[in-house]
Order: sequence, then structure tokens, then C-alpha cells
Amino acid sequence: MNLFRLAGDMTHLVSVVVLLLKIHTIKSCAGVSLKTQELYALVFAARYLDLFVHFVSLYNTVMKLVFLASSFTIVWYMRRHKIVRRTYDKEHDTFRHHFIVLPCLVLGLLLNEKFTFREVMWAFSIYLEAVAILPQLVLLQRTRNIDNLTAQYVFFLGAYRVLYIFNWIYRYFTEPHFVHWISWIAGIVQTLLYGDFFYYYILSWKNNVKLELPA
Amino acid sequence: GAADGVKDEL
Repeated sequence: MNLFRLAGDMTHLVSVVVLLLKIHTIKSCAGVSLKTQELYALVFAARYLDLFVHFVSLYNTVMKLVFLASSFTIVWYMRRHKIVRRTYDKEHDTFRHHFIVLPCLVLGLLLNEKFTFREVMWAFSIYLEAVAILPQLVLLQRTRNIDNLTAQYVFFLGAYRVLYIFNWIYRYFTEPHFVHWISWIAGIVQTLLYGDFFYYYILSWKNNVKLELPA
Repeated sequence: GAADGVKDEL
């Protein structure tokens, strides 16, 4: 495993920890999109179907379990926890997330590495992950007071995607047989979606002012 | 090839 990949996984892990920290300790999910969190839970459920069938490494298994458990825990907190759920900004989290699941499933059926159940679900999860951040970005645009933890959560999530691209470039030159076009193209699309956010995040950090995204 | 490459990423 190369350094970019490890750094990517770690920033992904940090993003989840930041979000859980906010939800668990502050008992607030203000500014967090439940739609995005539900999509991530679906992404991991679809992608990690191979968890008990295909063993890669202990690291891989543990990380998969962590991402599965954390995504479902976050959804549970936002829907069921009696204090946390009251802080959910339902009025502004209006992205029609169900409507992006079906196109991703169709795309997974059409464009996959092999037409088997697991491969179709894998491709589906890759396409869905690429767009899963959209409800969160829309909610951020509509949020007047974006708190630091929410902004940091999205920042780390975006950083993870950027680092994965560096990881693929590295692997492309060091492992000649390593080519996954589906994850590369979807991954680049996913990273581009963060472009705007990164721009304003860095700007707010440089000028030491609160993050605000223009609508 | 690509199709039989192990999916070792998360």
C-alpha cells in the first residue's frame, strides 16, 4: 500500500470521526445532510458485499467494518436519537436523493467490469459514491452558519478523494496491471464536485472568516 | 487485466 492510499484512507477515517464527534458529543447534526449519509450507508452496503467472501487483508476488513458501522450509526443518530434528530435541518435538506439511486443502478448494470451480482453492485456503489456528496453540498449552500466541524468533515472527505487520485497515478506507474477505469473516472468526477467547496474553504481559512458558500 | 484485478481499495 502506498502513502497516498494510506493518507487517503486516514483522511476518510478522520472525516467520519469528526462527524461522529460532532453528533455524539455536541448532540447536534445541524448542517449535516441525512440524504448524503443515507447514500453513503447504501454505498458501503453495496460495495462491501464481499466482506465475508473475499479476504484481502486484516486492514481492509477492519476498515470496511468501520465505514459500514459508522455510516449506519450516523443515519441512526440523525433519524432516531431523541436529541440529535431535533437538530436536523430537514427543511433545507431537500435534495431528491432517491432519484439518483436508480440511474446509478442502471449505470452499474450497463457499465461494469463483469456482469455478476457483486461486480454490478460494486460498479453501482462507485457511481453512487461519486454523487453522494451532492445533497450535503446543496445543504451547505443553504446553511447560514456553517460550523467548523461540518466544514472540516466535508474538507476531509474531499481530501480523501484527492489523495485517492494521487494513489491511482502512483499505482498506474508501479503496478502495470492495475487499471480500474470505472473507479478512476467516477473518482475524478467525484473530486471535481468538491472544487467549489475547496475554493471557498481555503479562502475562508486564509482570510480567517467563517465559511459561507454562495448560493 | 482490469477485470480480474483484485479490488483492494475501500
